[in-house]
Amino acid sequence: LAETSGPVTQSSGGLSWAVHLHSPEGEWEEENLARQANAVAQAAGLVNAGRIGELQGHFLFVQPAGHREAAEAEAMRQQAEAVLAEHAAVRWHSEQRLLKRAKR
Amino acid sequence: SIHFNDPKFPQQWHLNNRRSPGRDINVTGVWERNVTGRGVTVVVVDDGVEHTIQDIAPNYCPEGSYDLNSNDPDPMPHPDTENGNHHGTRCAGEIAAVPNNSFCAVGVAYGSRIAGIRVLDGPLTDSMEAVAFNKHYQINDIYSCSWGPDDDGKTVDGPHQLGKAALQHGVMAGRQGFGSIFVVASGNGGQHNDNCNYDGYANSIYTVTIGAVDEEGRMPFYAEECASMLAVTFSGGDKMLRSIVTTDWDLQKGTGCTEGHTGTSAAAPLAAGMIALMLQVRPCLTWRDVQHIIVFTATQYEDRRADWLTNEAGFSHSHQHGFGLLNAWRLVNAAKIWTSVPYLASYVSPVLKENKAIPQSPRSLEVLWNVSRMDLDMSGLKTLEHVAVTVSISHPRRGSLELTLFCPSGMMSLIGAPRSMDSDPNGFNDWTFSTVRCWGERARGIYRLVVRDVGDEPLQVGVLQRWQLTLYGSVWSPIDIRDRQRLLEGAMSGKYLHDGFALPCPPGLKIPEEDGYVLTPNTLKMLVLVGCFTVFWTVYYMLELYLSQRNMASSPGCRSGPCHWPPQSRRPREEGTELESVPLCNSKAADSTEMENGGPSRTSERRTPDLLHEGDWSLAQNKRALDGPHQHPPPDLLQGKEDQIC
Repeated sequence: LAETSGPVTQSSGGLSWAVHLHSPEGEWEEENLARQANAVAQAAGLVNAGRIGELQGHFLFVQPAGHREAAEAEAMRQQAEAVLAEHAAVRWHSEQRLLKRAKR
Repeated sequence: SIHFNDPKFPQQWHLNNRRSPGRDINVTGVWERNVTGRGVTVVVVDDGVEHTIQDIAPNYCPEGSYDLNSNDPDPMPHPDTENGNHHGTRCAGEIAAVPNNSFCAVGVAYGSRIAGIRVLDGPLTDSMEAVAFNKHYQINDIYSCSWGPDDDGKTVDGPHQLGKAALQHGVMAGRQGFGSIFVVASGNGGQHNDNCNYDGYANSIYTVTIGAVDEEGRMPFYAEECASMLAVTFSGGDKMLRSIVTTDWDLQKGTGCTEGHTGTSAAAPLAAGMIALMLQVRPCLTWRDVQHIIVFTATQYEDRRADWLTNEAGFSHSHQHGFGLLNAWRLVNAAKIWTSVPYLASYVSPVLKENKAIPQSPRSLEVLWNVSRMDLDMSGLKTLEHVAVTVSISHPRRGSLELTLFCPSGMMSLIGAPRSMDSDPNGFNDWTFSTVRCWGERARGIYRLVVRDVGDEPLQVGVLQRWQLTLYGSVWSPIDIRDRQRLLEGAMSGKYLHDGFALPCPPGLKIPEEDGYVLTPNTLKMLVLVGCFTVFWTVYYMLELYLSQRNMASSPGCRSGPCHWPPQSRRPREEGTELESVPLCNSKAADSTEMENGGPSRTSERRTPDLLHEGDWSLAQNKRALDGPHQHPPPDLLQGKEDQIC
């Protein structure tokens, strides 16, 4: 629960993808986008963890909780990659990796 | 005339240098005129801010803060094994340490509010960084970031897609539409020949890139050169020179005060503090106004090693010091009279496919692109601000490459400096370099990109595959720029720096922060707990009710006829509530109560229904158990029920 409260800031340590959806025109954009995000996440076997900060149309999809063998996780990664790459609603997606940042 | 009782204020040479007059940020005159950053919020994006410390607490802004590492609203730093998470607190102290509290030090903008976003103390991803850059962006005016990719002289990195989108969103929608101000440190890779054009945060057009100089005004050993550096301010130098005195955390070995803050980390917050002073006198400055004022007011000064070059617009820039030293007096007086620059105009060339070999030094590959008047008609772009070049180059040792850009005026910018440590064999793949050295110059004309291979490989091995030129600027003409320069010089006397003078300032847009009501994990956990507790007791109570009903149905008194109920009001009641409302006190108690009330008891009937049998007795027992220690004598089930419970 803690991980998915409100707009997401961090995945729970598993695989995660940042996804930018095509924005449907018209009313209730936010609603449509959220619904669509859930559908795309589900299709990719992931969980929609919410919008990324203030960036409209940008969502974080995370791996459903639970421990997996490496092989299974890899299979899941490939499946998710394939679905997100093909999905018509996805404008852009990128698997989240740890950034190396240093204090100056 | 400024006197603070803060014990370390006299050592804060960067604020007021008594030992070498002039070697400071020239801020006391601004303070004397009550310009202290009031009404402005600066957020330190770092490893946390110990906001409980005396020097910070009064200025702390919880509404602008957040902890992205723990996902809760409190950015308090967490002590770690290396005693390392004091960085953010030190930066915060430089900006807004409270004066005259007899504690430690004073901040540049000691009247401003300081917030913290804790993001560096744990795994960091693009999405977290994007959240950080826009967190509470209608409350936080300035984001001070004293961090970046490794300064190891071989890293080429910066904000990725999400981070770039967040920076762009911040300058478009942040701060009521005037644009968040992102201040970044240029980097500490000096010893590794690093250059901040290999750092996408430093060479972004959306950030104010600040370098460091020591107390003698020289480029310290750790500082990096960079064509996209806007300006420098003070920080520590080598061992013989003083570092920055600021507030410190008091966790672990911390004492709440330090005299050892240094690096470009210490310079960026000072710049953020000075920008806060500017925003107090003129809140409606846009993110580009702030950059322009820095360019127009930073001061060139004598430094033999600095390659100062004056461009066609009269601005002097050096790869070591940017447009020069930040000067709080000049910045604030310029801000006071500044009217907004025209909208940002840009021009993007086609992708220029070259696929040309890069010869070994001293020969070089030169490619040109002519930007014609017609090319610029659409955007109206006349004079330059940032010039960016995106290149793709293959080369087995990336650090051997040197890229130089010449603007139409002939102004040279070393945008890709050779790096002896960088042996990466992958070359550049659409990496964007930028320069600010042509600021204010005419945009039209021929741009020349010169690529050299300064490595010692025998054969020429590098290939320039493609490049693209992007110009950012405005419709300002060179004359407009000269006029503005004159106007500013006329304000440097301070004659406008009083409350009686104020140019009109639009209020900005009401932009709702998108993130809805966010339940913090603690709140969520509490709700879950309460929910579980409620469910448990409901189930228990239903069970209790059911069992007592069942017992009642099976007890003899009821089997042989209607149950004797105490005379109650005739109103029909639901079955269940009778039991709930049945008093557990016996008739005597009830009688005595009535006697106290003066009225004879109308009935001697037992007020306690004869349902206190085995099962119900447990109810009585429970009642007694709840009543605690004073235990009634164990009731005899058959006799004297009225002596039972009360």
